[in-house]
Amino acid sequence: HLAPMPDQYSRGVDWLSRYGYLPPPDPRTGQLQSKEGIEKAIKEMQRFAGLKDTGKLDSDTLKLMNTPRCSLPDIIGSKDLLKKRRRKRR
Amino acid sequence: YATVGLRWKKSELTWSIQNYPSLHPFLKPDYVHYIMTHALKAWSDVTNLNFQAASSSEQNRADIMISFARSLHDDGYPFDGKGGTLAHAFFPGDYEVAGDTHFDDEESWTYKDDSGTDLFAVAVHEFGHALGLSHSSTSPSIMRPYYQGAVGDDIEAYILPDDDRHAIQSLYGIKISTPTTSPNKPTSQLPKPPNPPHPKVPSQPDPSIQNRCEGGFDAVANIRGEIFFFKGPYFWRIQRSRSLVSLQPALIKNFWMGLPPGTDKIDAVYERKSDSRIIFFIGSQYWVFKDTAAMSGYPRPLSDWGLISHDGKEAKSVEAAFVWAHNGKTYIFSGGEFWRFSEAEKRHQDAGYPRFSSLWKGVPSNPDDIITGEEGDAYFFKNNSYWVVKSGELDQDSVTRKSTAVDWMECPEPTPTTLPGNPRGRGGDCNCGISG
Repeated sequence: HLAPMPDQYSRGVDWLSRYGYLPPPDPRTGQLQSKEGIEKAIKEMQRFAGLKDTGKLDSDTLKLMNTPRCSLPDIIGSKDLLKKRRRKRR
Repeated sequence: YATVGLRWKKSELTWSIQNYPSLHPFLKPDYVHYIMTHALKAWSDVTNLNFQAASSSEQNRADIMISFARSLHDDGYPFDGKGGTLAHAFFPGDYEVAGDTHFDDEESWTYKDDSGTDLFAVAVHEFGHALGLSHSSTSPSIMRPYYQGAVGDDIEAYILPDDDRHAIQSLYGIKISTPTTSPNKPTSQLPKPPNPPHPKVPSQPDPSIQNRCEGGFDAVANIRGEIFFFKGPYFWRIQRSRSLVSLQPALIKNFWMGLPPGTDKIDAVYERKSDSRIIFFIGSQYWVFKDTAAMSGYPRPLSDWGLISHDGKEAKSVEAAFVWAHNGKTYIFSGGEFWRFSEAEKRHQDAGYPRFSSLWKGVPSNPDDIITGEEGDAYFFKNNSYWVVKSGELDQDSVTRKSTAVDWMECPEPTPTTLPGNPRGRGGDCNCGISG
C-alpha cells in the first residue's frame, strides 16, 4: 500500500548507526540514543560530508542520506573489523 | 584520507571475476574485465603493487574475488536493490573474504553512459577498500563514501586524486620501478575496450533511459506530501524532503494496481482531500484508488463530472486536476477552460463554471498538470518548466518560469551557451539554455 511518509528521524538514526556515526542499538539494554548523541552524530556526518554542521536533519543532509553510496561505514571501529572476520569463519 | 591499519603483506596480488552483472544488457563480460583491469591499474600505477588476473584453475583462490550479488548474500552486508548501497569490499588480511569485492547486481551498471551507475568509478573506490583504505572526507577523493558520478570517459588515462595517492602510498610506498604499471603483465596485454564501444539497442529501451531531465510529464500529483511525476508508463517519486526516491523511474503498473494493461499515459491525477482517495484521469474515463489499488466500480465515464464547455460540448479528456489548498476546492482543466468542484461531502460543480484558463495570469492555459503545496501555492507544470501562483492570487504581476528538471528532478543546471554576436549587427549575445 501507499505507505505514510516514512519517519525521517528514525530513518536518519538508522542511517547514522549503519555508517558508524552512532553506536548500534544494544538489544540487551534497549537503550535509546540520546537527543544530544544524535545531534552530535549528525554534526559529525555533516562535517565528514562537507556540509554545514547544523546538527539537524535539514534538507541537504537528508538529500545526502538518500545519495547512493558504498556499504561500508565511514567511521570504522575495531569491532567492525573483528565482526567481519568472525562472521565468515562461523 | 584514512586507513584501517590493515595491508597486504605481499605486493603481487591476484584477482578474479566470479560472475557478471545480469541486469544491464550492455555490460558484457569483456567490458567488465576491461573496467576491472583499469580500476586496479589506477592503484598499481602509483605503488609497487602488481595485479595479476588469476588463472582459470585459481579463480576461487584469488586475493581479490569480484562478484555481483543481490540482497542477502551471506556476508552480513545485504544489498538493497537499485540505489542505496552500491558495493562493498573487505579489507586486507589473512581471513577468507579479505579483499573480496561485491557489487549490487540490481544496479544499472554502466560504462560511458550517464543513465546508470558508472562501474569503473565504483570499482576504483572499492579496490581502495580491498587494499586497506577507509572512507575519506576530502574532496576530491575517490574514497568519498558517496557516489560522485563517472570519472571521465577515458579510463585508461585515469589518475587517482592526490588524497588517494598519498593514502595508498602510505601503505605500500611510492612506486620505484618506472616501466610497468600494469595489473596484467606485460603492459602490452592490457585489454582494449571491446568493440563496438557502447552498443545500444533502441528497439528495447531500458527503463532508465526515460530521461527525467527532459521534462514533458503527462501528470504531476501531490499525494500525501510526496510529489509523483508521471511520464509514459513510468513515474518518479519525490519525498517530502524534496529528494527523489530514485533517479530511475518505476513502472506505473507495478505500483498502481488496477489500471488497464498497456496504460502508457496518465492525463491527470490528484488526491481527494475529503477521504484521501486518489483520482486518475485517463482519456474519457477515471479511476478512484484507495492507496495503490483501484476501487471496485471503476473506471467510470468522465461524463460523471459534467465538464460541459462554453460551446456546449463535453470535454473528452482532462489536462490537469488539483485541489487548491488555498480554498480546498477541486479544479479540473481541459481545453483552455476550468471547472471548480466542492468535494467536502458529495461532489458538486460550483456555479459559474467553466471559466477560461487565461484567468490564471502568467501561466500556461493548457498545463500538463497542477499541484499545490500545504502553503496553498499552485504549481503549474508545462513541458520542462513550472510556474508558482501564490496562494489565492490569480493575477500576480509576474509569475517566474522555473526549471522542473533542476528544481525537482535533481538535474544539473543547463550551461548557457554564449553565441557569437548577432549576425544582423545588433551586437548582442544570445544565451540559450536547455530549459529555456
